[in-house]
Amino acid sequence: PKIHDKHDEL
Amino acid sequence: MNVFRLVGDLSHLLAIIILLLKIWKTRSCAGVSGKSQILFSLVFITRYLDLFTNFISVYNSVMKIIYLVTSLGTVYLMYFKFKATYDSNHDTFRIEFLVVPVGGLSFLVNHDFTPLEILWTFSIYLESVAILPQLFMISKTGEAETITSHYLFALGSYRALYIVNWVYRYYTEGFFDLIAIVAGCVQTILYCDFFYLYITKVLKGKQLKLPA
Repeated sequence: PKIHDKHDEL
Repeated sequence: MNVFRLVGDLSHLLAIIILLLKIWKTRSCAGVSGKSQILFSLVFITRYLDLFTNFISVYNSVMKIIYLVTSLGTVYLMYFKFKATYDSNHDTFRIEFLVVPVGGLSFLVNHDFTPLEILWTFSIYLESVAILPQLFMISKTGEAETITSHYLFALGSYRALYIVNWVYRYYTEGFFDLIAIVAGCVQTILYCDFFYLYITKVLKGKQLKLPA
């Protein structure tokens, strides 16, 4: 998974 | 961002605010598990280290900071300002039984063996079980104040909405994160018993009391 997605969620 | 995510985030925020207001207005943290609140603070501290490494959006950063500050504020109120009202006799869950296995698991099952990634994984696993001291406390005393049950309902709804968000994201973006999904489902399942009591009792105007 893209690293962006994980940090996007709280 | 989709509507389930947004409502989930707001529900999470509402939960934290309900708890803070309850403590502040009644000048008392009776019936609230300080151990759960410490665990939630630990969850936010270990997860939001990404504030320093990944900028996503203003919304994202602001919400992370609000969650951090409000959860640390709750711990401060419980352990310092209103410490005299803290019901430590009933808050006897041993948190090392959660933190140690969760720490071990986050070393073993993660996406990437790097410090930040392990801490992120730790925060996800820990969040899934962080409510247990609170539920344990309620089972010990056999009851919860109505305001505390509203808090728990908002907190449980947040994770349930995140599951819907993940289903939606899977179909629209092809995105899924197995660690977050499994932990999120575990977390939501822990609330099911409480949801049942909340709907059958609290919503009908009764106090939440466990059957003897």
